[in-house]
Amino acid sequence: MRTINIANQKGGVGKTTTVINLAWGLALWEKRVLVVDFDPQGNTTTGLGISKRGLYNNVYTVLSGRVPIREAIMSVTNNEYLSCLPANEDLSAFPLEAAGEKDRLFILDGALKAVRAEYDFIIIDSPPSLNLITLNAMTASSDILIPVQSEFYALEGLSQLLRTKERIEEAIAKKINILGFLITMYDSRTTMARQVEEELKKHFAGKVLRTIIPRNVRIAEAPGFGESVLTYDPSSRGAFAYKELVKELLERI
Amino acid sequence: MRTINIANQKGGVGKTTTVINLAWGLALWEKRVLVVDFDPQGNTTTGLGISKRGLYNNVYTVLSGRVPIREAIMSVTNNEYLSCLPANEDLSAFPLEAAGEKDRLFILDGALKAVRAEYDFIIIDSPPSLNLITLNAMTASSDILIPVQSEFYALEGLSQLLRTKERIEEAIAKKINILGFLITMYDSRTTMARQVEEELKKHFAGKVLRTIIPRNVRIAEAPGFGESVLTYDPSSRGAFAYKELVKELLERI
Ligand SMILES: Nc1ncnc2c1ncn2[C@@H]1O[C@H](COP(=O)(O)OP(=O)(O)OP(=O)(O)O)[C@@H](O)[C@H]1O
Ligand SMILES: Nc1ncnc2c1ncn2[C@@H]1O[C@H](COP(=O)(O)OP(=O)(O)OP(=O)(O)O)[C@@H](O)[C@H]1O
Ligand SMILES: [Mg+2]
Ligand SMILES: [Mg+2]
Repeated sequence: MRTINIANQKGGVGKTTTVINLAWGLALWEKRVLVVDFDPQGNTTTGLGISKRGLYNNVYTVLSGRVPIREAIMSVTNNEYLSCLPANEDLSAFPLEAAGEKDRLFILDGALKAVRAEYDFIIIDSPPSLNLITLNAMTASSDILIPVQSEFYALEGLSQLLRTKERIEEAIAKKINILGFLITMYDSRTTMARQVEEELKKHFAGKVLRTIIPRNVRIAEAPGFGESVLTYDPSSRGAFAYKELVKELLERI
Repeated sequence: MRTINIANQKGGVGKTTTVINLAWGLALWEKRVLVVDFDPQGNTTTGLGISKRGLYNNVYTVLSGRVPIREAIMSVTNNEYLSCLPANEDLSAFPLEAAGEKDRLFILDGALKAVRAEYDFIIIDSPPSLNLITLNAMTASSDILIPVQSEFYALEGLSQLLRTKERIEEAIAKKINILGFLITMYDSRTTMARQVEEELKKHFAGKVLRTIIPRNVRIAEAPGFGESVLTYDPSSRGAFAYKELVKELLERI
């Protein structure tokens, strides 16, 4: 049973895309997967084909104690191995409301305890920030996977992200394993992408995943149909790359 | 004198890119421009060629009263019309520290009062969130420009962003003008881009800017050299589009 947090405070690097495609990939390998959408934007929820309209049972009402977690978890259509604890914008109230609680770092971790045994993997999406939402996601996780867009600004925030992880580890007296850095939106025709790859490997040798996700429009089109690229266009370069990622992670875990 | 906040809580939609290229464009038209980097990631600071290492004078030390604003404003190389109030990750402490202050919405607005008269435009970059940093950026602004990436998740957060703006307007008893929605990273070969454009025009007719920014690798390469695409590759499609944007905004203002 592993809980993987997909995190990076830089926006638009492929966090949600990686959550959805990794979760679908593991489910196609018949692993029981729970996806937790822990971003008030609720993009993972929509990308899995779940409507956010009138969604009273969600991760925020679960954490505020109003709804039992089992009543909020929804199965994702066409895949019996894949479930989702959805989110909507109500979640943006969480950082302020939880700030005064003594165990404010452990709120998500505590809520997940009741169901952890029923899954092989729990995958948590985070928002593009380092607030109490992201800190809860890290605390609830055994591993962290960090998508890095292969463009100029990509490397800037990584040291702050890793320092935040270290501060969490001290606060909760537990180690969070860096599963790896995943290079995303890679366009091999540009020197910029190759430069980011070289820099990343120089700073984090051994932790940069072998699999590289190419920029591929089929990846961006898939969520419009509530699907993963693996089912939307199984023969695309994007699907091939995410299948490779699943294989690589199953080797490492 | 107009203060324009470039905002959208969705990550990676081209906020920083628009701040830098719009500011450079206005400066090339000999407008006096101050860029305020109000994002702890500090991407605008780096993209303007300013090093964040050891940068004690920055927007955070100004707002906490330790440094007078004039001592933190830096001129951008090669352009006498363009200055920047830089940021680094210290700024991420601001939301928590300011939360208890009575006038917590007006902190940035108050700090800018001393220098407003010296500029024709102030352009404020915001982080991908709706926290006290973004609320301060809105409060300090006369106008808001909203970049919208032409991809599936782009439309999801817009209603929350506009509701947040309305709540701010009530709290500060002042109207913030929507300068427009700017379509970014547009790839005319994909139906996805055309669909987003149609949806946007259906919901916000009249407020969608005529200028559309195409996906263009020269735009992504320019910050690596501390330059705007306007000076890095003036003949590129990206430079042409941002020049058109400057013209269109000068017509509207
Ligand atoms: N490899 C890829 N090729 C092409 N497009 C991609 C790829 N990965 C992600 N995208 C697209 O890029 C955009 C940003 O990706 P995504 O929303 O997954 O990033 P994110 O890190 O979750 O963003 P946020 O910081 O807002 O949560 C989306 O429109 C997505 O469809
Ligand atoms: N029109 C474009 N064509 C190609 N690449 C672009 C374009 N606009 C922005 N980019 C690139 O896309 C990435 C995201 O853009 P940018 O950092 O400006 O977005 P942002 O909204 O400021 O992100 P954040 O939410 O993290 O603050 C950057 O690598 C940038 O260089
Ligand atoms: Mg996301
Ligand atoms: Mg930015």
